[in-house]
Amino acid sequence: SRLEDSVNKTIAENPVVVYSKTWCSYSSEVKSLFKKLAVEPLVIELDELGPQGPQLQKVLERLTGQHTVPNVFIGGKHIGGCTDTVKLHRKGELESLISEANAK
Amino acid sequence: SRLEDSVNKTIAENPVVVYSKTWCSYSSEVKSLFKKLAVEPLVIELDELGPQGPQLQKVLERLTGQHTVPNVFIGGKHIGGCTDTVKLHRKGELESLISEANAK
Ligand SMILES: N[C@@H](CCC(=O)N[C@@H](CS)C(=O)NCC(=O)O)C(=O)O
Ligand SMILES: N[C@@H](CCC(=O)N[C@@H](CS)C(=O)NCC(=O)O)C(=O)O
Ligand code: FES
Repeated sequence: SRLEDSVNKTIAENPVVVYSKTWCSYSSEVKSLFKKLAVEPLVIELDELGPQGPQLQKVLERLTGQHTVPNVFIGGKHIGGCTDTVKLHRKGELESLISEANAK
Repeated sequence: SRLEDSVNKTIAENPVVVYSKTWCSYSSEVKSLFKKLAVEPLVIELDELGPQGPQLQKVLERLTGQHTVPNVFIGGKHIGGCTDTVKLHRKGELESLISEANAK
Protein backbone atom coordinates (compact mmCIF):
# COMPACT_ATOMS: atom_id res chain seq x y z
CA SER A 1 0.00 0.00 0.00
CA ARG A 2 0.94 3.67 -0.29
CA LEU A 3 1.40 3.97 3.45
CA GLU A 4 3.53 0.80 3.58
CA ASP A 5 5.78 2.23 0.83
CA SER A 6 6.16 5.47 2.73
CA VAL A 7 7.16 3.65 5.94
CA ASN A 8 9.68 1.51 4.03
CA LYS A 9 11.08 4.67 2.39
CA THR A 10 11.32 6.46 5.78
CA ILE A 11 13.21 3.61 7.46
CA ALA A 12 15.49 3.15 4.44
CA GLU A 13 16.39 6.83 4.19
CA ASN A 14 16.99 7.66 7.87
CA PRO A 15 19.69 5.96 9.96
CA VAL A 16 17.57 5.92 13.16
CA VAL A 17 13.77 6.15 13.21
CA VAL A 18 11.50 6.11 16.30
CA TYR A 19 7.72 5.80 16.04
CA SER A 20 6.51 7.25 19.32
CA LYS A 21 3.63 8.79 21.28
CA THR A 22 4.28 12.14 22.93
CA TRP A 23 2.72 11.21 26.32
CA CYS A 24 4.31 7.73 26.65
CA SER A 25 7.20 7.45 29.12
CA TYR A 26 8.74 4.42 27.38
CA SER A 27 8.84 6.46 24.15
CA SER A 28 10.46 9.33 26.07
CA GLU A 29 13.00 6.95 27.60
CA VAL A 30 14.16 5.67 24.23
CA LYS A 31 14.31 9.22 22.83
CA SER A 32 16.49 10.32 25.75
CA LEU A 33 18.79 7.31 25.31
CA PHE A 34 19.49 8.43 21.74
CA LYS A 35 19.96 12.01 22.90
CA LYS A 36 22.51 10.81 25.46
CA LEU A 37 24.37 9.06 22.62
CA ALA A 38 24.27 12.35 20.63
CA VAL A 39 22.10 10.66 18.01
CA GLU A 40 19.23 12.60 16.41
CA PRO A 41 16.68 10.00 15.34
CA LEU A 42 13.81 10.83 13.03
CA VAL A 43 10.92 10.83 15.53
CA ILE A 44 7.36 10.33 14.31
CA GLU A 45 4.75 11.06 16.97
CA LEU A 46 1.81 8.80 16.07
CA ASP A 47 -0.58 10.77 18.29
CA GLU A 48 0.02 13.98 16.36
CA LEU A 49 -1.00 12.69 12.93
CA GLY A 50 -4.78 12.56 13.33
CA PRO A 51 -6.38 9.54 11.62
CA GLN A 52 -3.06 8.61 9.96
CA GLY A 53 -1.64 7.68 13.39
CA PRO A 54 -3.64 4.48 13.90
CA GLN A 55 -3.28 3.65 10.19
CA LEU A 56 0.51 3.91 10.50
CA GLN A 57 0.41 1.74 13.61
CA LYS A 58 -1.44 -0.95 11.64
CA VAL A 59 1.19 -0.79 8.90
CA LEU A 60 3.98 -1.06 11.47
CA GLU A 61 2.22 -4.08 12.95
CA ARG A 62 1.99 -5.70 9.49
CA LEU A 63 5.66 -4.96 8.75
CA THR A 64 7.14 -5.84 12.16
CA GLY A 65 4.57 -7.80 14.14
CA GLN A 66 4.77 -5.03 16.79
CA HIS A 67 1.71 -2.84 17.51
CA THR A 68 3.25 -1.06 20.53
CA VAL A 69 5.26 2.16 20.89
CA PRO A 70 8.08 3.03 20.81
CA ASN A 71 8.95 1.23 17.56
CA VAL A 72 12.63 1.64 16.68
CA PHE A 73 14.48 1.08 13.39
CA ILE A 74 18.24 1.42 12.84
CA GLY A 75 19.83 1.22 9.38
CA GLY A 76 16.51 0.04 7.94
CA LYS A 77 16.36 -2.87 10.40
CA HIS A 78 13.57 -3.34 12.94
CA ILE A 79 15.08 -3.19 16.46
CA GLY A 80 11.92 -3.42 18.61
CA GLY A 81 10.75 -1.31 21.56
CA CYS A 82 12.31 0.48 24.51
CA THR A 83 13.44 -2.62 26.41
CA ASP A 84 15.05 -4.09 23.25
CA THR A 85 16.96 -0.87 22.53
CA VAL A 86 18.13 -0.49 26.14
CA LYS A 87 19.25 -4.15 26.18
CA LEU A 88 21.36 -3.60 23.05
CA HIS A 89 22.88 -0.52 24.65
CA ARG A 90 23.74 -2.42 27.86
CA LYS A 91 25.46 -5.10 25.76
CA GLY A 92 27.45 -2.36 23.96
CA GLU A 93 25.92 -3.27 20.60
CA LEU A 94 23.75 -0.19 20.00
CA GLU A 95 26.52 2.25 19.14
CA SER A 96 28.06 0.00 16.48
CA LEU A 97 24.62 -0.49 14.90
CA ILE A 98 24.19 3.29 14.80
CA SER A 99 27.64 3.96 13.29
CA GLU A 100 27.08 1.23 10.68
CA ALA A 101 23.73 2.86 9.79
CA ASN A 102 25.35 6.30 9.54
CA ALA A 103 28.13 4.93 7.34
CA LYS A 104 25.67 3.71 4.72
CA SER B 1 -18.19 16.04 44.57
CA ARG B 2 -19.54 12.49 44.64
CA LEU B 3 -16.58 11.21 42.64
CA GLU B 4 -14.09 13.03 44.87
CA ASP B 5 -15.68 11.43 47.96
CA SER B 6 -15.46 8.00 46.38
CA VAL B 7 -11.75 8.49 45.58
CA ASN B 8 -11.07 9.70 49.14
CA LYS B 9 -12.96 6.69 50.52
CA THR B 10 -11.04 4.27 48.23
CA ILE B 11 -7.61 5.61 49.26
CA ALA B 12 -8.60 5.71 52.96
CA GLU B 13 -9.93 2.14 53.00
CA ASN B 14 -7.19 0.36 51.04
CA PRO B 15 -3.55 0.25 52.17
CA VAL B 16 -2.13 0.48 48.61
CA VAL B 17 -4.06 1.88 45.63
CA VAL B 18 -2.79 2.20 42.03
CA TYR B 19 -4.71 4.14 39.38
CA SER B 20 -3.41 2.67 36.13
CA LYS B 21 -3.98 2.12 32.40
CA THR B 22 -3.83 -1.45 31.16
CA TRP B 23 -1.62 -0.70 28.11
CA CYS B 24 0.90 1.59 29.87
CA SER B 25 4.31 0.07 30.63
CA TYR B 26 5.02 2.46 33.53
CA SER B 27 1.74 1.32 35.13
CA SER B 28 2.77 -2.32 34.57
CA GLU B 29 6.19 -1.63 36.09
CA VAL B 30 4.74 -0.27 39.30
CA LYS B 31 2.23 -3.14 39.50
CA SER B 32 5.05 -5.68 39.14
CA LEU B 33 7.13 -3.91 41.82
CA PHE B 34 4.25 -4.41 44.29
CA LYS B 35 3.85 -8.01 43.15
CA LYS B 36 7.57 -8.59 43.80
CA LEU B 37 7.04 -7.21 47.33
CA ALA B 38 4.08 -9.64 47.76
CA VAL B 39 1.74 -6.67 48.06
CA GLU B 40 -1.70 -6.80 46.43
CA PRO B 41 -2.65 -3.20 45.71
CA LEU B 42 -6.16 -2.20 44.75
CA VAL B 43 -5.67 -1.52 41.02
CA ILE B 44 -8.13 0.71 39.17
CA GLU B 45 -7.69 0.59 35.39
CA LEU B 46 -8.85 4.01 34.20
CA ASP B 47 -9.15 2.83 30.59
CA GLU B 48 -11.71 0.16 31.51
CA LEU B 49 -14.27 2.47 33.12
CA GLY B 50 -15.76 4.10 30.03
CA PRO B 51 -16.54 7.80 30.50
CA GLN B 52 -15.79 7.58 34.24
CA GLY B 53 -12.09 7.03 33.46
CA PRO B 54 -11.31 10.59 32.28
CA GLN B 55 -13.60 11.98 35.02
CA LEU B 56 -11.64 10.06 37.67
CA GLN B 57 -8.39 11.34 36.16
CA LYS B 58 -9.66 14.93 36.53
CA VAL B 59 -10.53 14.27 40.18
CA LEU B 60 -7.09 12.75 40.79
CA GLU B 61 -5.52 15.82 39.21
CA ARG B 62 -7.59 18.11 41.49
CA LEU B 63 -6.68 16.06 44.58
CA THR B 64 -3.00 15.46 43.82
CA GLY B 65 -1.91 17.84 41.08
CA GLN B 66 -0.96 14.76 39.02
CA HIS B 67 -2.82 13.97 35.77
CA THR B 68 -0.54 11.10 34.72
CA VAL B 69 -0.63 7.34 35.32
CA PRO B 70 0.29 5.39 37.32
CA ASN B 71 -1.00 7.31 40.36
CA VAL B 72 -0.05 5.57 43.62
CA PHE B 73 -1.43 6.00 47.18
CA ILE B 74 -0.15 4.21 50.29
CA GLY B 75 -1.91 4.49 53.67
CA GLY B 76 -4.14 7.24 52.28
CA LYS B 77 -1.09 9.31 51.30
CA HIS B 78 -0.32 10.36 47.70
CA ILE B 79 3.03 8.83 46.67
CA GLY B 80 3.21 9.91 43.01
CA GLY B 81 4.00 7.91 39.86
CA CYS B 82 6.26 5.01 38.86
CA THR B 83 9.58 6.85 39.25
CA ASP B 84 8.57 8.15 42.70
CA THR B 85 7.59 4.67 43.90
CA VAL B 86 10.75 3.05 42.50
CA LYS B 87 12.88 5.77 44.13
CA LEU B 88 11.30 5.08 47.54
CA HIS B 89 11.95 1.37 47.04
CA ARG B 90 15.61 1.98 46.16
CA LYS B 91 15.99 4.05 49.33
CA GLY B 92 14.43 1.20 51.34
CA GLU B 93 11.51 3.39 52.42
CA LEU B 94 8.69 1.74 50.47
CA GLU B 95 8.35 -1.40 52.56
CA SER B 96 8.02 0.50 55.85
CA LEU B 97 5.34 2.75 54.30
CA ILE B 98 3.45 -0.37 53.22
CA SER B 99 3.71 -2.11 56.63
CA GLU B 100 2.61 1.11 58.38
CA ALA B 101 -0.39 1.28 56.02
CA ASN B 102 -1.26 -2.36 56.67
CA ALA B 103 -0.98 -1.86 60.42
CA LYS B 104 -3.67 0.84 60.41
N1 LIG C 1 8.52 -3.89 26.05
C1 LIG C 1 7.95 -2.94 25.14
C2 LIG C 1 6.63 -2.50 25.69
C3 LIG C 1 5.89 -1.68 24.74
C4 LIG C 1 4.51 -1.33 25.21
O1 LIG C 1 3.80 -2.11 25.82
N2 LIG C 1 4.09 -0.11 24.86
C5 LIG C 1 2.82 0.39 25.27
C6 LIG C 1 2.92 1.83 25.72
S1 LIG C 1 4.13 1.98 26.98
C7 LIG C 1 1.84 0.34 24.12
O2 LIG C 1 2.15 0.68 22.98
N3 LIG C 1 0.66 -0.08 24.45
C8 LIG C 1 -0.41 -0.16 23.50
C9 LIG C 1 -1.02 -1.48 23.54
O3 LIG C 1 -0.58 -2.30 24.34
O4 LIG C 1 -1.97 -1.66 22.77
C10 LIG C 1 8.94 -1.81 24.97
O5 LIG C 1 9.89 -1.77 25.72
O6 LIG C 1 8.77 -0.98 24.08
N1 LIG D 1 7.45 10.14 36.02
C1 LIG D 1 6.07 9.75 35.92
C2 LIG D 1 5.66 9.80 34.49
C3 LIG D 1 4.22 9.62 34.30
C4 LIG D 1 3.75 9.77 32.88
O1 LIG D 1 4.22 10.65 32.13
N2 LIG D 1 2.77 8.96 32.52
C5 LIG D 1 2.22 8.95 31.20
C6 LIG D 1 2.02 7.55 30.70
S1 LIG D 1 3.51 6.66 30.80
C7 LIG D 1 0.90 9.68 31.14
O2 LIG D 1 0.05 9.49 31.99
N3 LIG D 1 0.77 10.49 30.14
C8 LIG D 1 -0.45 11.22 29.92
C9 LIG D 1 -0.17 12.63 29.72
O3 LIG D 1 1.00 12.99 29.74
O4 LIG D 1 -1.13 13.36 29.49
C10 LIG D 1 5.93 8.38 36.52
O5 LIG D 1 6.95 7.76 36.78
O6 LIG D 1 4.81 7.90 36.75
S1 FES E 1 2.12 4.81 28.00
FE1 FES E 1 3.05 4.62 29.91
S2 FES E 1 5.03 3.96 29.51
FE2 FES E 1 4.11 4.14 27.61
